[in-house]
Amino acid sequence: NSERKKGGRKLKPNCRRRSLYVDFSDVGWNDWIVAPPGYNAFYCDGECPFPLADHLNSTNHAIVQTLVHSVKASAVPQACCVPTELSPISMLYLDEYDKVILKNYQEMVVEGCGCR
Amino acid sequence: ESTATRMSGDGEDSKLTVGTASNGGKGSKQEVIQAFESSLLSMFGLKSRPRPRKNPVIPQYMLDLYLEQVKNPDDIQVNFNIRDKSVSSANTARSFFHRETEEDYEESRVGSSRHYRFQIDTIPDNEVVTGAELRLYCQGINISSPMTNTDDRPSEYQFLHRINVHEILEPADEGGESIKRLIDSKVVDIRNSSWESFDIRPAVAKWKASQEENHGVEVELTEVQNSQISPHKDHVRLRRSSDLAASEWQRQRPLLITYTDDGKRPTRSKR
Repeated sequence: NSERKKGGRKLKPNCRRRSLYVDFSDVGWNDWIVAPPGYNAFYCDGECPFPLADHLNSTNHAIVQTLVHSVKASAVPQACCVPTELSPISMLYLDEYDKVILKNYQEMVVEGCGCR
Repeated sequence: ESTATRMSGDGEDSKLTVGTASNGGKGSKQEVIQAFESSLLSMFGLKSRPRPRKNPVIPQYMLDLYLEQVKNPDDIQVNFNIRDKSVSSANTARSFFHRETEEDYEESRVGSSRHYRFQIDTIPDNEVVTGAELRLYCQGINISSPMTNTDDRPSEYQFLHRINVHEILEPADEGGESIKRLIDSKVVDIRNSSWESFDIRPAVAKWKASQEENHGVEVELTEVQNSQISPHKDHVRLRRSSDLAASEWQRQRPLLITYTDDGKRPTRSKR
């Protein structure tokens, strides 16, 4: 509240999942990746404010770090907004020997973000 | 990364674009793209960027496997969940066509058997073969007049053919015969069109461990009734017939699918 009164500074949004679409044609990979044409990778961004709310999916350590940061900001950084849950994607592509491969890659899509 | 990738928008729809916001030169942009590409290729387990030839043949079965996998985007599993196949720990499926030049070999044209050799040395060493299937296309034959019943068995038997798949343990030397063992067998009705799958995992696992032992497989077609060479041997697409178009042959030719596990397990977060 005091910050808002002083400078009217805009508060940064809280930590959450943001949209990020990776299009394979942007990097010219659509000639060897058959499917999908791209995928929703997502990313995590935002503040981990004190006090940490439950929906920010924080660890006990992040709660302590955020608490210390709130009183001693110069010495201790804020907890990080990072992916806490990831899911795999399937990719159908041609390898360097022209063989068709279907592979599942783990931890490619951000499903959830949190303060860690 | 900080100078190379720019994510436009904050909280809105973003798209990964390669930018030159800080130093702008064409050379640096190329370097960034190369660095981006090499790190992703390494993640994908590829040595270099694939340069596929024009109009590559994508087997329909691989497309079907992919579509099955992504049917429910919220529930994609790291490992394949393929019904009736014990490939549960596999996370990679590869398709192989046999070497076409062997079609010209006279010995492979004898009778209704056919010899196939698949080059599987492109499977990385760190991957374990958990499953392998040889898929053969059977083209249904329209038989209008009933066949002559030569014995007391019902004529229905005459439509049934057996497909035997043998692993070649030792190739035939001059004038001799190859040493082989039966690894899978199936009975098909020649009136129906279908893809038949044969489990050849033991042979493929052995070939992967020792390439010198890869002498291929032999597929044999016989009648169920009297174990004789089938008069309808073209029913199973073992080789390309002269009247079959190249595109049609690409869709119907035998296909080997291997299922492998690269050992990369999902990381479990500690509490």
